[in-house]
Formats: sequence, C-alpha cells, structure tokens
Amino acid sequence: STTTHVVTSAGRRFIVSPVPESRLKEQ
Amino acid sequence: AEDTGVRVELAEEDDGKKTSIALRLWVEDQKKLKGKYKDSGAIEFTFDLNKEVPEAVAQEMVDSGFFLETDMKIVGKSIRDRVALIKWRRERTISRGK
Repeated sequence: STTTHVVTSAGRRFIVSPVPESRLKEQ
Repeated sequence: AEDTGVRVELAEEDDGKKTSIALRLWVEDQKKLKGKYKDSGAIEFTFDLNKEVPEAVAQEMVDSGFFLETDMKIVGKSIRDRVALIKWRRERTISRGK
C-alpha cells in the first residue's frame, strides 16, 4: 500500500495517500 | 473561499453532529506556495470543530515536514476557510429545521 501514517509529537495522526489524478489541477 | 492552491475537503460525509470530522488536504497548485513543496500526496486528519485551531494543525504539518514554515499561514488559512464553511452549513441546516 502507498498509504503512510505519521503521528506527530502532539499525538495527531496524519494519513498520507496519493491524490487521485482527477483531483489535480493541470499544471 | 479564496483559491490558496491548497485544497481542503471533507474526507467523510458530515452528519452535522460530530464535532470531530475527517478532512483531507492536498496541494492543487504548488505555484501558489512560497516554499519548494515536496509532493507527498493527500493528508488526511481529524479536526475538532469546537476545540481545535486550524493554524495549530498547519504547524504540525510543518513540523512533520509536509510544508515549509513559510507556507504555514496559507495552509492554516485553507483549513480555516473549509472549517468556516462546514460550520456555516451546519448552522444553516439547524436554522432551516426550526
């Protein structure tokens, strides 16, 4: 899986996953 | 809301009751950021509508290395705008029900 979990020192959890291409603006 | 280049959306449907909601944030237009941005993807997190401050979450994202300090304000503002919209929608739903 390409999803990663990051837990900050304050105890917050960030779940990071790829952005679907359809949701990206054309650069 | 202003186009900050940082997109924040609900990561789950808002039932209008929970104070803690899941949000998803990603960079839509990195040209709008001041610092060089390392594309990490969409960041999902929970946010307490009553207790939390958007800028504090932005600071934690900076501390975690997702953004540079120079972009903390823009990230915080993007979260703040979305949170304000969610609160406004909820208030409107409540007043309609009356």
